[in-house]
Amino acid sequence: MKKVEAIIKPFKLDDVREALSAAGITGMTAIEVKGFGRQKGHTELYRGAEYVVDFLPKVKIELVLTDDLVETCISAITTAARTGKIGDGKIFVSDVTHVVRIRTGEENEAAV
Amino acid sequence: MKKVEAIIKPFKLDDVREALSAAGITGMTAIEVKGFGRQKGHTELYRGAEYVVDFLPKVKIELVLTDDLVETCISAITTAARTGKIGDGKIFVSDVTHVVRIRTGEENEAAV
Amino acid sequence: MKKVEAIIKPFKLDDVREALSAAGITGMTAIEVKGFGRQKGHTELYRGAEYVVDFLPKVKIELVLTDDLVETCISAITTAARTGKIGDGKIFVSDVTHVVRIRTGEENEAAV
Amino acid sequence: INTLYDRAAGAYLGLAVGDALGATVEFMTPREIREVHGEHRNLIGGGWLRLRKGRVTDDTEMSLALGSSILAAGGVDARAIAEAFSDWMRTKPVDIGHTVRRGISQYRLHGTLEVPENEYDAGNGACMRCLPIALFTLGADAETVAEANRAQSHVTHHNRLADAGTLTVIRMVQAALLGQSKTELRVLAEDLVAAEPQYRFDRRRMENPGGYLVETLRAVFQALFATDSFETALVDVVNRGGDADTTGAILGMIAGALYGPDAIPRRWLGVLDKGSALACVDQSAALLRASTRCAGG
Ligand SMILES: Nc1ncnc2c1ncn2[C@@H]1O[C@H](COP(=O)(O)OP(=O)(O)O)[C@@H](O)[C@H]1O
Ligand SMILES: Nc1ncnc2c1ncn2[C@@H]1O[C@H](COP(=O)(O)OP(=O)(O)O)[C@@H](O)[C@H]1O
Ligand SMILES: Nc1ncnc2c1ncn2[C@@H]1O[C@H](COP(=O)(O)OP(=O)(O)O)[C@@H](O)[C@H]1O
Ligand SMILES: [Mg+2]
Ligand SMILES: [Mg+2]
Repeated sequence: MKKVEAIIKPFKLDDVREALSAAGITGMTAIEVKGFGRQKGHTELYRGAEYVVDFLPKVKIELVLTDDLVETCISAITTAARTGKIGDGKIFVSDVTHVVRIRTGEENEAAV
Repeated sequence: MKKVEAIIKPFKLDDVREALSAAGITGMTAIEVKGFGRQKGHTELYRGAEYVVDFLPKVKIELVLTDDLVETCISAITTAARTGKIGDGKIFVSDVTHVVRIRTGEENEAAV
Repeated sequence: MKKVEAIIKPFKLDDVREALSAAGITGMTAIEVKGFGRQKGHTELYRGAEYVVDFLPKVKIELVLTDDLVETCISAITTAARTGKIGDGKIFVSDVTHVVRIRTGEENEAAV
Repeated sequence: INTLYDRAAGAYLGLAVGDALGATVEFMTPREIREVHGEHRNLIGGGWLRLRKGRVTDDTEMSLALGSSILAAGGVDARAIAEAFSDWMRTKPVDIGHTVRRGISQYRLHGTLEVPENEYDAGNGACMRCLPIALFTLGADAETVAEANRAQSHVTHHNRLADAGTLTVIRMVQAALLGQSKTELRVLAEDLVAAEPQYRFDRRRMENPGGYLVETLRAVFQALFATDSFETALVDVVNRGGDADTTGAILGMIAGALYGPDAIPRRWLGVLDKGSALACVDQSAALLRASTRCAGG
């Protein structure tokens, strides 16, 4: 099995979830994160003064999938999350050696 | 070494930590996350109107361990976190190639 | 490619980012997490009674890098994040099999 | 004049007092200690563990666990020791080192009584609790003492360098119990340096010693041989900071045996946790009564 992690712009979460759901993928975990990269941070008003915050809010989604779904997953995310502007984000794929569904004890393919 | 990640219901965190501590496992990192899966989201009241939020708050714990502790870790989490109702969560195991304890520079088995 | 994850004390984030940037590493994702380990939690006042909250706020940074940058990355983080007092944190290294830059579709070395 | 039993009580109370005194400044540098405390010289608790004053830590508690396992088992038995350490860990102690926790966890999961030899096990966690071995094996031959030390140490720490350092501390405590002077203790320390040159302590002043036993003992030996009383020795070592509760505990057991219990400042004994103090004095006598020297063998 594989874990697919994607860092995306927060407003893209619903689009990405829809695209994945169209591909039959509905289970995932999402986390609010701070992104640092080539995209510059935003300015914020604080006590009347403007200052630069050098990170940007992003959302990280994590999906554990069987190997055969990984390509579909990557293209669904890429298509839905892309705006063409800097900061659209990244996708990382890594191996998962064992999965357990806590409620039932099911393992691996039967657990995702 | 291995990394064990578990997505669990938030109120189960203390029970899971107790169960792990019986095996001498006390070090871990926890993150508040949003879970999407077969368990339906909850309704929330917002400006007087009720609407469905389709994610559920979950807690993700991450533990890096020596290989010989993984089985014990998985069964402690499963037993403590299970309620038998949908949404109990999942456990993912993956390989870690190198660990460093920042304070001392200790590595691998001596760092966890 | 490799993923380097580091759990550090929150006030160390800027120092760590500077040290990494001096080594040419500027892209990363940061997450606020709760740390459990040997370091004692803080005491909180609740309904007039003092009690210990047994986790500590930490920051987890995640960096995906080409293999040749991993050693540099580890020593930059270790040097910048170390205070010598309990709770400085840990670094975990794991393999990443595939990376995609969402904006351009670039892959692997060209995506980090 | 101090009897053998007086010195044994002095050693055990010295251990507890050194632990409690040093705990206030554990993990602080000498400069930080000066800024916060000036010279740290009283049992005021606090420290990174937020202790109430007079409270001891794992240094004293593990010693008491080891000693009671020896008394219950009628000897130094690795399984009884591991079980006693595991029971102690279940009480959610105020602190527990990573190496100790790993060793006890290996015992709980696999019944392991001796962890594999490891370069990372050269910490001071086995040395800090060795006083019961010094008391129980008093009068025994050298190999019996060494073997008893290995049995208790290797439950959590299996490292040749650490074994050598701990064995020297045991020998120093035993020599002091038998009325030998600081000069003779110095010979034992020099014997260690001759066998393991890393332990040399005659060069730079050891400040902020880490958990590495070589650094811990360097601070202990420097403070012991630079001073002439229990109080000045302990104040010297804890103000070097670093792993101060452990340098305090180790120096406390040696200096307590050497100078006797009357040399321990009243103001420290008065604040020391009563339950711990009583357990220490009782166990020092019980272990002596059961020792080779007193029980014969
Ligand atoms: N090496 C990296 N490791 C982990 N996350 C990264 C890395 N580089 C960038 N990111 C994440 O990807 C986001 C987008 O990266 P950025 O460089 O701003 O834009 P782009 O990928 O469009 O060139 C960042 O905000 C950060 O969250
Ligand atoms: N494929 C997946 N990858 C990552 N996290 C998942 C995945 N599927 C489910 N989850 C996480 O597990 C939680 C429980 O999943 P759910 O399908 O609701 O219940 P159950 O596992 O009991 O059938 C979700 O809320 C989500 O956090
Ligand atoms: N086994 C582990 N797996 C994942 N994270 C851990 C683990 N052990 C500790 N941590 C993280 O590292 C932090 C520091 O650990 P701690 O034991 O308090 O200090 P130190 O490593 O300095 O002795 C913890 O707060 C937690 O976030
Ligand atoms: Mg201690
Ligand atoms: Mg200590």
